[in-house]
Amino acid sequence: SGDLTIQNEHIRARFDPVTGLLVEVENLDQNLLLPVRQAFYWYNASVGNNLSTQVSGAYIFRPSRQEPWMVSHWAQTRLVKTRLVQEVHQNFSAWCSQVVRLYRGQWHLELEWTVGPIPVGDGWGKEIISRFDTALETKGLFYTDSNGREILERRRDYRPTWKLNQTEAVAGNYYPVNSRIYIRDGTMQLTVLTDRSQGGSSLKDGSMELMVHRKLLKDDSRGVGEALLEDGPGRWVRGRHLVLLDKARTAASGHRLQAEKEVLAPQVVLAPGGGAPYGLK
Amino acid sequence: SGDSAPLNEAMAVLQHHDAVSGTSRQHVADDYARQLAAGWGPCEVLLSNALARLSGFKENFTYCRNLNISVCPLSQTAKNFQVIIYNPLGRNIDWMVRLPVLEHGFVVRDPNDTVVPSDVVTLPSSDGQELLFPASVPALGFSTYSVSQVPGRRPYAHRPQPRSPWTW
Repeated sequence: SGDLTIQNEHIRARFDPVTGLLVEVENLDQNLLLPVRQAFYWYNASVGNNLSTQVSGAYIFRPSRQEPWMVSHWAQTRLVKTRLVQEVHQNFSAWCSQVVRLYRGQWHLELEWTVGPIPVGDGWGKEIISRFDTALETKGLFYTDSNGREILERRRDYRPTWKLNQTEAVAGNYYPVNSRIYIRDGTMQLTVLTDRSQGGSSLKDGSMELMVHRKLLKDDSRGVGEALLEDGPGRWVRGRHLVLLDKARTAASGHRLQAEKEVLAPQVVLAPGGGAPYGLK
Repeated sequence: SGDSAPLNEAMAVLQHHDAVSGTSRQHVADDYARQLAAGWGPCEVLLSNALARLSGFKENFTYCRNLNISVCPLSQTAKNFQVIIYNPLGRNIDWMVRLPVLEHGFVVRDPNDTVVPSDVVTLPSSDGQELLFPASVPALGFSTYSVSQVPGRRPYAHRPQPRSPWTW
């Protein structure tokens, strides 16, 4: 069928059958349906301009323009459905792919992204983000955690402790995300849990983005004396974003418990079996 | 004997903002990674000793550090092996275990020797396979599952079906 959907007992995720991009998430238990478009984009790293000679580098994130470029407007997709898991494999480009997964009994959508080596043959440094766009009326507000404990309310182009004269529309609204970022309206909350610290923001109402990888060509004159440019072709990085859709009122119990499982994930150890008894008894 | 002090020391060094935010030269970042990896080695011995003591068997415990890129020599070669899952949380958890395997059929048994459902799926853009099975692990405890190859049975390894009109 033209429909490209994966689901388990609790969650359903729908993909555009032509572009292969995620377009909708549904919480079947709570009867919540949210159009969510997720895709990868890249900011062109600034090398300095007429406004400022500041370059994007290891210390400084400074894109050369406000709008990022899409890595690809569509993905080649493959579908896997078994008793225990349903997956959509998305291939956006030679250096950007993702597996969207739903395990049996799970309350979150798992997005395992693989990004890199980032190509810079065009002479442009690139800062790669995963962005979620929804219709949530968030009124300039979004929420990020501080070391996994306190959740801080963030307001676009604003600082609670001083009158901000915003000079960097993108970088000036980026914040550290140690374990989660979320947006909500009066009814629904969309939370993204990270498996490592990343930079994140919400630059438009209903939108939320996380930076997953960077590769820059110039040093930002803050002391490193070297561009953020790994040796050889550079690293490819794999990580996971867990997406939860909940009622705004009850979302905390969902993301807090899941974030604990993420941070204190089980340790898997293998053994051939048939070892000698430890003690004589 | 195992030792967690080297990892403690590596973590202490990595409190520096260069390690936390990557604002160091490449060779320094590589050295941070080296210190962490060197610190993790003696911890594996520590964990193995604890598991041997708690499980009552001296096993040759193996840690697969590259599960995130589906590499684990033991699960990819052994016909039978055990999977011990340790849960550091103070509550029971259910966890989907994923292990790279060669293309075979498998039977997975839980600590009570009951068969648990399992699947073998093919990895994206490769022909690797991964064995999946749901595990239940007690609070601050561990569970041991046993995996056995079923001779002759080739799984219906769930191959991804190309969905887009374009070839993969």
